[in-house]
Amino acid sequence: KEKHKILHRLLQNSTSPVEL
Amino acid sequence: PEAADLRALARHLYEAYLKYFPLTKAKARAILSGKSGDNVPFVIHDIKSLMEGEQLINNGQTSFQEQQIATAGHGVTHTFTHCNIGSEPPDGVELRFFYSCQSRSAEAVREVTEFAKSIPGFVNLDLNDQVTLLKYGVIEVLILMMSPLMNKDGTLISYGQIFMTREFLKSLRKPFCQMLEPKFDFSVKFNTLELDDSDMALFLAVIILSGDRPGLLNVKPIEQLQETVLHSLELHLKINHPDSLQLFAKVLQKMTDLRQMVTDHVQLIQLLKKTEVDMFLHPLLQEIMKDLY
Repeated sequence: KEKHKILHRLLQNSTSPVEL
Repeated sequence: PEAADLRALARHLYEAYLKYFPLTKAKARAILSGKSGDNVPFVIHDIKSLMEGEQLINNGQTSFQEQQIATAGHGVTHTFTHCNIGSEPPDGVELRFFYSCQSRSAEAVREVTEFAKSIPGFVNLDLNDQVTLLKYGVIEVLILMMSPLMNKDGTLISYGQIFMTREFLKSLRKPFCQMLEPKFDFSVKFNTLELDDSDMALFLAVIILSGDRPGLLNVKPIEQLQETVLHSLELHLKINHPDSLQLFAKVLQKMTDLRQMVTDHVQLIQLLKKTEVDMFLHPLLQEIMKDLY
C-alpha cells in the first residue's frame, strides 16, 4: 500500500477540481 | 446481458468520459481542421516559438494552471506547479518541456482514475486490484488518448491551445526526440479507424479492465466486468460504424501495440533517469512506473 500511496489516495478520494 | 443494458452502459461511459476528459476528440479534430472558429492554436515549430508559447501559457492563466493550483493541496501536482510557474526553469529546453509533459500526465492520471471509478463495478473490486489495474492501464490509456490530438504533422498540447510540430519534437536532443515518434506512428494508423468519443470511452474501459495484469488478487470479477464492456463495445461499433467491417477486431488488436509502447516508453524514462543529472520524476508517475515491467 505504501508503494502506491498517491494512487490509493486518488482512488479513495475524489480530487476533482469541480468538487473542491 | 440484454442489448438495452449494453446500450445503457455505452451511454453511461460516454457521459463519464465527457465529464472527466476536458479535450474530446470532437473538439481536437475541430481545432486541427480549422473548424473551431476563433480557437486557433499557437504553433510551436522552433525554439523561438517555444519560448513564445511558454509565455502565452504562463501569462494566460490557463485552465491547466488553475487546475494545477486547485489540486495542489492534494499533493498530486504541486511539485511541478512550483517548477513551472514563477520560479527558475530547469536548464535546457528539453528538460523544461519534459517537466510540463509530466505535469499534464499527472493531471491526466487523475482524470483517468475518476473515469475508472465511474465504470460500473470498478470501485467494488479489491482496492489493491484497483491500484494494479490503474498502475498497468493508465499509461496505455494516456498514449491512446494522444491519438485524437495528433496528425502526421504534429500534436495539440496544453488542452488544445498549442500545436507542436512533429519536426520540432524530432529536433530535440536524444532521447527526448525519440519519445513521441512511436506515438505519432501509432496515432496515424489508429486514427484511420475513425473512432469517435463514444467508441473511445468503451475502449478505454476495456483496457482498464484487463484481467491479465501482474499481481492481481481476484481476476474473475475483473474479467466479468470486462466481458460486459466488450459486449457493449462490439454492439456499439456495429451500430455506430455499420459499414466498417471487422472494426471490433481491429480495435482490440491495437491493445498489443499499446502494451509494447508502454514498455518502450518506460525504458526511455529509465534511461533518462540514469543519464540526466537534473532529472526529476513526478512522484505519481514514479509510483506508477516503479517495478512496472
